[in-house]
Amino acid sequence: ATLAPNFLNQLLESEQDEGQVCSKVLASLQREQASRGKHDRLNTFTIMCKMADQTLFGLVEWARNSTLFKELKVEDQMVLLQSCWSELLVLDHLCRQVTYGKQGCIYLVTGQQIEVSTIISQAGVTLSSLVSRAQDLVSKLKALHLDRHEFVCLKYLVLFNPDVKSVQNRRQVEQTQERVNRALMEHTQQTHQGHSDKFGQLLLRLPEVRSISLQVEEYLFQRHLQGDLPCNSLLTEMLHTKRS
Amino acid sequence: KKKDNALLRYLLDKDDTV
Repeated sequence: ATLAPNFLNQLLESEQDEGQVCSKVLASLQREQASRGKHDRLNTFTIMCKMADQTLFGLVEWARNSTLFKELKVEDQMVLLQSCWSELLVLDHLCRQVTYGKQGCIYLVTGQQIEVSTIISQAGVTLSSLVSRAQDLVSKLKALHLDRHEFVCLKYLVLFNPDVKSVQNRRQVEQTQERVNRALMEHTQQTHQGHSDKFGQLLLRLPEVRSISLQVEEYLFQRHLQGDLPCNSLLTEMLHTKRS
Repeated sequence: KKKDNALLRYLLDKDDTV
């Protein structure tokens, strides 16, 4: 039981500082805008894609900095990330909302806030439904009082998925998943003794994250087919590789 | 055969010490 807190702290070590992530994404967007003329400004959707793209770079960096992930061969690292990138993006978004988001607003990685009602009134049916689903999940997670330790465990559970096809070292991925699962269970039991099934409640959110992430991919792919997605991005590469 | 994600491979493989 005394080993679990150390293990959780080890998982937290590779977490990125929100302020640094925000600065990096902002700097990248500003570089992009500065390189364009007055009549060549990016539209809102393209800016959102570039924000997601930069966040994705950050998530790959996060995985790379993790001791447990480093133990895997690059081939396995590739298939795991290729399989869960959209879930990691959704989880990252959810955590940001739980931590910083105000009621009725979406908090972006750049620190900007957008009212949900504005998005719903301007976006199409699919995007509106996605935003609503994500906001419902944010409410559920807020009600569960998700903490940093629990959030990082969910990220690891999504990343170390032994069910991913063509993983070579399945045993190691499975062992890591089991270890994180146990640490999460012990943590929820110790810190939320009044809440008898917080662990179960947290795990039940993962299929919802998965479902939203699949809808995100489908939406992005449709926009890609319409030629709306910026080229030469990690986001497009992930989408392409998964679909090919 | 599946397409290889060259950008992801580069990001995972790159040497940060140089």
